[in-house]
Amino acid sequence: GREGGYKEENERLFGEFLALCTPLTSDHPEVLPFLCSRHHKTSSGFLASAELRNVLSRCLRRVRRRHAKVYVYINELCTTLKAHSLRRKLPLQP
Amino acid sequence: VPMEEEEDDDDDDPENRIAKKMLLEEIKANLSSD
Repeated sequence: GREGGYKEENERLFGEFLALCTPLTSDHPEVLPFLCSRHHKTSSGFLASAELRNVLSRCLRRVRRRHAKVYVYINELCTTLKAHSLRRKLPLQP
Repeated sequence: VPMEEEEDDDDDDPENRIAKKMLLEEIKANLSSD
């Protein structure tokens, strides 16, 4: 296995995804910053996971093939990142 | 009878429209909760 995980590769794929989506989402420029904010809130374990690498690769492949569905793939990625977001654990009051 | 134009899904994909709407609503909800 890969001891360091897929962190760097996932960051590269995420950057590629953003670059690809930027011209396709010019009608709603607030969408990609929102995706980035989801990415920032994602747990580091998931950011280095093979699962995320697979999702990113799939989304990239699909958006390259079908520009018309760009928001579908962004939404899918947002949902995936949200499902692995860091949860703020508030300390319980005694 | 004029032929109906074939829909070009490049501009108007229904699934894309729904996903866009969901994203924009979520962004709006996030902004208002700040």
